[in-house]
Amino acid sequence: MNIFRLLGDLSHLLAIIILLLKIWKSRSCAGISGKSQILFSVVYTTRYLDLLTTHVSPYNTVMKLVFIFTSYATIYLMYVKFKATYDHNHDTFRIEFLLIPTFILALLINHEFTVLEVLWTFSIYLESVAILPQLFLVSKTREAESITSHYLFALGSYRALYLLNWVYRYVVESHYELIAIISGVVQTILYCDFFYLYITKVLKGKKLQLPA
Amino acid sequence: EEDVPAKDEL
Repeated sequence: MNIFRLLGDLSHLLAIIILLLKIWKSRSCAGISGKSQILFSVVYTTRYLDLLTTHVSPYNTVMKLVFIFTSYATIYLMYVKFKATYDHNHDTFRIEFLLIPTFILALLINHEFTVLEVLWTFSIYLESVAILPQLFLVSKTREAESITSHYLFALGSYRALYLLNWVYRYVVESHYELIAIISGVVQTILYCDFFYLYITKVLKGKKLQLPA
Repeated sequence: EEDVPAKDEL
């Protein structure tokens, strides 16, 4: 565990906490894409199936369980408890356009053709694009609340910090995992436009608003 | 056969 990896995990955890607190405190999930949240649940469920077969460390196990549990809790809040506030008119991204190609890609490009390995690979590919419905929602409504921007910034930073972790691990441990690295690069690139708006607007106290 | 890298990351 290096500092980039730890900061990445903490940033990921922070993003989840910000999102849950935002929904809970405001009693509203307006501006949040339920489609992206469903995709994240699929990502964690398919990636962490190895909880049943391998033990890495208590830290690893606890974090995996937290990510799985909180992703389902978020879906419960959005689709059951605060259903009336869910922005379904704007959350119209067709998730099968992400689920099907990433699954096919996982069947074609993986380390080993086994159920667990293909599902792990699928989760990595799917995670890299899972934020698209959320970015699509923001682009449709042309704005995001500050708290939603903080959530997106923390969530985007997590994989960016993992990129630094992979550089560190390659240099220090000669360890590298191409599937995760390439997907992580794609994932981070998708956030770049948002990062730019966050730094130039939200950090200066302005609301994140897209030009008309 | 290619080795499957260890999954110690999240």
